[in-house]
Amino acid sequence: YSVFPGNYKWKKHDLTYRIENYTPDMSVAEVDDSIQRALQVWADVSPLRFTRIYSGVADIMISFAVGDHGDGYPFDGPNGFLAHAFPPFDGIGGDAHFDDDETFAFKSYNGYNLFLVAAHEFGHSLGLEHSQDPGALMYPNYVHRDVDTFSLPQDDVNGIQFLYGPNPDVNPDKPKPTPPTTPDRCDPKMVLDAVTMLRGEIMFFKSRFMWRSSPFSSTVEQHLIKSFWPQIPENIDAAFESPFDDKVYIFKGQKVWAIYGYDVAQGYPKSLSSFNLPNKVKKVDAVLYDEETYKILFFVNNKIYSYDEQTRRMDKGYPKPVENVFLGMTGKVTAAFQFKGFNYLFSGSKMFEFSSYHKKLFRVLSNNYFLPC
Amino acid sequence: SPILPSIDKEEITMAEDYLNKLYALPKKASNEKLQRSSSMSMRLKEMQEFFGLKITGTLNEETLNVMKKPRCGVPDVAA
Repeated sequence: YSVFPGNYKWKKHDLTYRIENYTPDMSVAEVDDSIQRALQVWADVSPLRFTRIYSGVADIMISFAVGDHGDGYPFDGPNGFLAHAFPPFDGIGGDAHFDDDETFAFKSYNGYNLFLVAAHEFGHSLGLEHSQDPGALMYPNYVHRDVDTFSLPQDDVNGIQFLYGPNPDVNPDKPKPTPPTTPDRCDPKMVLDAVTMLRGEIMFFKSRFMWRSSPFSSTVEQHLIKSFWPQIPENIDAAFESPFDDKVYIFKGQKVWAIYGYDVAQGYPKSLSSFNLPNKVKKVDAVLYDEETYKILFFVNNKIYSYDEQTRRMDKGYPKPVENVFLGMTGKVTAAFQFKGFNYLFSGSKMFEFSSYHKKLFRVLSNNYFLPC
Repeated sequence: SPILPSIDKEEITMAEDYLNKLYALPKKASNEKLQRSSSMSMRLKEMQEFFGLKITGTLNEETLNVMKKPRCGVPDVAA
């Protein structure tokens, strides 16, 4: 998190807000509700309290405007800058302006969710600057999140409590859920959800996040999964890329999604049975695509199902115990991918490297071997 | 030059506007080409560092992709 230099913070905890006008995209009630919940997010974790007034000058004046609206920071039409807000000080300080050339939405995907945009801007109204944590609400780029399960991330909680302290009214009998944190790829104990190739890059999935690692550059980018594919769930089970149809398949529970570039393919999610897996299989732990044999290996508990992508049939003689196929692989496989002729099976915080041809164990590595710290 | 030849004029203008508004790149007042490109390169590095991109100081496709994302209009560095 980051705060504005110069101690920009409110010297009082009881603040007022006023909604000066409305966007035609949503009903008045939807705007009122979105704004109220966006302020409540901060009140829940700090001593700050917000009271709405309907006339006069409030600490936080909220308005929808387009283009040049007289504050020296003109809006830029659809997309681009969605809104802005001023840090705490007299006059325009604390005020939040929303670009009404955008389409704002209350719940659905078709538009920028006003609650999410407003909660971010009110972070500025209270004294927070942008955060470099890609999971933080105060990250500058808009990321669609599931607003029904939204909980202020830990980085933002740390920021607002740095300025104002914790919420004194927390009921110890009803503790709030712990705020979501952003996983650290350098954590030696981290267990990955899934790993897959994606057009030459390696994608590592963990809770709400993914890391993108290009074998040709030393940088690793971390993103919220939903910043790329809003429809894809978090905490996925497995993933693999089929160069055959240039798609990445994402597995969670009994559902399968297919990703083509930035898009989620039509007609998904489908069920696991679309890969000929028996109905008794309710979840897969990992999937490995073998580019040599066009086989898709599904790891389910300590067994492997082998699916032939060309015949679209499950191979005879499967499932087999994992250890019969990958000698020496005794733990539960939690993720798998193939890279430059080697198969990499993840189990807990370890990564087992097998030759893809002989399926012989070569090395046991740490699971962030491809995610340099 | 901080700009790869494959980037077209419109994208360069968009990038300069982005850096001007969010990373305090001075406006076009300075017409010293060399001074301007070094200032742009420096601001690009700041922006690439902020977003965890490869810090090259050059305007490349990856950096442009981030610049094109919808976002908040408050600067990322204290203006």
